[in-house]
Amino acid sequence: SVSLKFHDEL
Amino acid sequence: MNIFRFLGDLSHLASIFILLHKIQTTRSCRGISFRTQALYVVVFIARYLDLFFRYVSLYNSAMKLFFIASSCYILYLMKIRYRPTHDPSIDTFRVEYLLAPCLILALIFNYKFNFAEVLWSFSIWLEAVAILPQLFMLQRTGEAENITTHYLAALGAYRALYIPNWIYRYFTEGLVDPIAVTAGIVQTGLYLDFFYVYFTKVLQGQKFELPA
Repeated sequence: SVSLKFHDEL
Repeated sequence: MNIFRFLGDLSHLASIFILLHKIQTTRSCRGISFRTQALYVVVFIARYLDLFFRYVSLYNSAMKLFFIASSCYILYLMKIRYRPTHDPSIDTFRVEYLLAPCLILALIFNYKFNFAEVLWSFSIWLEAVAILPQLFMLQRTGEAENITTHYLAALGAYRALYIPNWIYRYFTEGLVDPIAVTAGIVQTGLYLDFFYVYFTKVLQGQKFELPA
């Protein structure tokens, strides 16, 4: 599944 | 990384340095809500636990460590070092009213139903409202030192700058993070009244005073 979450943001 | 997010992060860093500067030069934490600062510790620890299992970049890890460490240090300054300067009688916002709804939102809205993701979502919602005890305190006292208003302006600008960053990312990467975007818009919205007074008074050289 593709996560929509931006894992690189603080 | 784009310019909006980078400026947002710089603004967040600046806000913490302004707050530390205020506490250390005035040797006082007058006008600062301990409850808001404690909520930020919860936010950063809940969100940045992924430090231990996900590596993004040196920038990302360094910032996460800085935000965890500085928020804990601020609590230490407020609770131990400059304790007598903190007046709990005006810092009375009930944080349970923030924690419980954020937990419910996190259980409903998350990208995967596991501990780390629910905790991440919880931290996003909690960050959006963590400023409320501080704004409530400001409302009660009706005025603030200039330096405190600069701190709040930098902190508010941080999430506001993330909004153009998300628009930019939508057009360049075709991705959206609906949880972060929704909470970020709420977070920025809470500052609108404050920004209005900040721009029309403090930046014009007047004292920050709310109309009676």
